[in-house]
Amino acid sequence: EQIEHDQKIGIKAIRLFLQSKTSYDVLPVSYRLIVLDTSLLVKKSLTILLQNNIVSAPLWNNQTSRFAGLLTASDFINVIQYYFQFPEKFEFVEQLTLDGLRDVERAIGCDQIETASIHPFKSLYEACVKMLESKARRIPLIDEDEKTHREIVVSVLTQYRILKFVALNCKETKMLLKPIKDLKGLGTIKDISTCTLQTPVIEVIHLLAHKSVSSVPIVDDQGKLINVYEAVDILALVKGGMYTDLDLSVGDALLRRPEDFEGVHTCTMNDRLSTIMDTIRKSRLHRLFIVDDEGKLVSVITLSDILNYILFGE
Amino acid sequence: STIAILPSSLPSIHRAFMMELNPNQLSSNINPTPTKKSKTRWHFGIRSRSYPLDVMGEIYRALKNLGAEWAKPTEEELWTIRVRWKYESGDAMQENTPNLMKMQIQLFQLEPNNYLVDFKFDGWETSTGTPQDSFKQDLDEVGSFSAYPFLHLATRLIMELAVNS
Amino acid sequence: LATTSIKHNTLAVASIVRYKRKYVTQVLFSPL
Repeated sequence: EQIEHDQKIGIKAIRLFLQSKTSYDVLPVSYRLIVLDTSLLVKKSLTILLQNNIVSAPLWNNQTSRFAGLLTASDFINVIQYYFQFPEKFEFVEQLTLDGLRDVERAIGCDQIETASIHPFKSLYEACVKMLESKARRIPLIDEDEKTHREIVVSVLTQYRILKFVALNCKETKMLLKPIKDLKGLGTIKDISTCTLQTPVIEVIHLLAHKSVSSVPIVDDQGKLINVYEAVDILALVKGGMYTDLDLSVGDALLRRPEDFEGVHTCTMNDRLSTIMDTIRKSRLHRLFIVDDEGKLVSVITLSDILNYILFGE
Repeated sequence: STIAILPSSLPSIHRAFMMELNPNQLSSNINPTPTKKSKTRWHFGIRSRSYPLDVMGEIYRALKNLGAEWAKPTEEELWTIRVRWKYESGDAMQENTPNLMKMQIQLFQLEPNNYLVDFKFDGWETSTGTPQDSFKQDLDEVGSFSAYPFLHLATRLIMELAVNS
Repeated sequence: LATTSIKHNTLAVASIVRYKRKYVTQVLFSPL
């Protein structure tokens, strides 16, 4: 009962914390925001992202003098799918500008991701709700210029940054001692698509797109987890110009990963949110794969699942 | 806690694993994305080694090509250009939205034969030409200011100068 | 205004802007 009670109290305290803080509070005192003009070539924008160690950036349309959403890994997935559907359009893909990404979305029939945004002085709780509703993993903070009422992108907040802010500032995370297996939403075993090292990378990319997930676990023939292909790995693939070699295996595609990749996080059903939040505090954890004692894949816990549980669980 | 990093997902171990799986295969010549980022070098304004009068001439010519206007320079401020620039923004902004951006462009000498052209935002005016009196309010008190129109026009001017030169 | 040299036909300009009590270095990348 004590653990049950502490879990409820801890979750309640974290919710109150999220309601009492604004997105503005998460921002450092000084920081940099990289924005891309939509007339840039998609290829050039990829170079800029990789050079600045970022995987996403707000877009600025200088024709309308407004912001045109966010460039994310999903856009590069769309470009690869477009090339796969229309291989004769190689030249078009090479000359594609960020303005053209919307046409690519229409050409492959994928729904336009409406970028939800929020004012920096709204509560973190509201930012989380908006992100969960829009299935986005990041949300632009938009205000307006006091004189001209033109939009300003103040920053872009990610689920990871919010959870890290909670892990750094909420001591109540230490009270979350219930094992994952007893947590609704986190311990529920999901039906997740997997692949093997020999699977052609284009099939994995289709899975990422059609299942709207940001990673596909790679298992061996006993179902043991051996690696994960993530949406952000696409950037390295496109940068290497390797998207044209579509029967490349996912095992080979992973060789493009930068040497400083920190590895895939795993846990078991006996782990608890207290230690998960502590791991988020210390390292860049983007999801956790639940494995059994033999290392076989059981399920996955995403940052959305953790936010969902914190906001609406218990 | 049984939270761990999956060893086979670390790049060096994955690479060894792939080499073992198919030794003479493609794997050997697929290189990892370089992690060292070429440090972007930032400068204040733009640098120039041209003769000061030539630089000023280039700037006035570029401003003219871009349809900007400027105030006649005073004797004391020969090396400063006070620019006013209609900011065409496609979206229908309310009439009273000021769309004349003011900018100050100033030439500085860093050392003999080494000059720097600095660009500074200098407020908005409505097209009726009356300076936004509320803009008399010191820029410093403005709490939320969009830099994008300024960055965009500065970019266009720098590109015009780069293309001309 | 801060600028970078034009490389691969791309120019980056930046300026440090105060937003309320925090400082944002706004960087804009544009094609030549």
